[in-house]
Amino acid sequence: MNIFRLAGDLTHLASVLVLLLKIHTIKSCAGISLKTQELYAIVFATRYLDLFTTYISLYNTLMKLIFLGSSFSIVWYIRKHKIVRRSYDKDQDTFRHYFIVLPCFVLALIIHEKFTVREVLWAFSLYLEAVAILPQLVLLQRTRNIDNLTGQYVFLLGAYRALYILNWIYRYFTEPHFVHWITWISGLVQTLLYADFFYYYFQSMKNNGKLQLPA
Amino acid sequence: EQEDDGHDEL
Repeated sequence: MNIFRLAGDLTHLASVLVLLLKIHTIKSCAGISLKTQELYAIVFATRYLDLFTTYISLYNTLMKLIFLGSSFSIVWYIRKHKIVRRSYDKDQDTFRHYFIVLPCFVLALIIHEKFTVREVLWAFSLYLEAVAILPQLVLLQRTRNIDNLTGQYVFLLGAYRALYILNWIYRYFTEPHFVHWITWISGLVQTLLYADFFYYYFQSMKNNGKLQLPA
Repeated sequence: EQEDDGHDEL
């Protein structure tokens, strides 16, 4: 494992912890898209199915369990927790799941590395992860005033993707036969979706101000 | 094989 990959995973972990911390301590999920969180829960559930069939390392298994556990508990908090769920802004979070899930599934049936259940679901999870942030970005755009923790959550998620790209470049040059077009292209698309957000995030840091997206 | 099939990533 290289430094970019490790940094990427840790940034991903940090993003999830920031979100859980916000929800757990402030008892609020204001500004958080339940749709995005549900899509992530589907992403992890489909990608980490191999938890039961393939053992890679203790690190790998633990991280998978953490991402599965955290994504489902975040969904649980927003849907079921008696205080947290009151802060969920249902009317603003209007993205339809199936507009995203269905095309990703069809794409995975067409484009995959091998036509096996594992590979098709793996491809599906990559495509879905690439676009799962969209409901959250739409919600940010709508609410405009973004609290610090929500801003940091989205920033960390974007940073995690950018670090994974560096990790692939590194692996491409250091490991023989490391070519994964599906992973790379969907990862690149996913990272590009954050470009706009990154721009305003750094602007707001420079001006020491509050993160605000333009209307 | 397992190292470079990409499934070692999260």
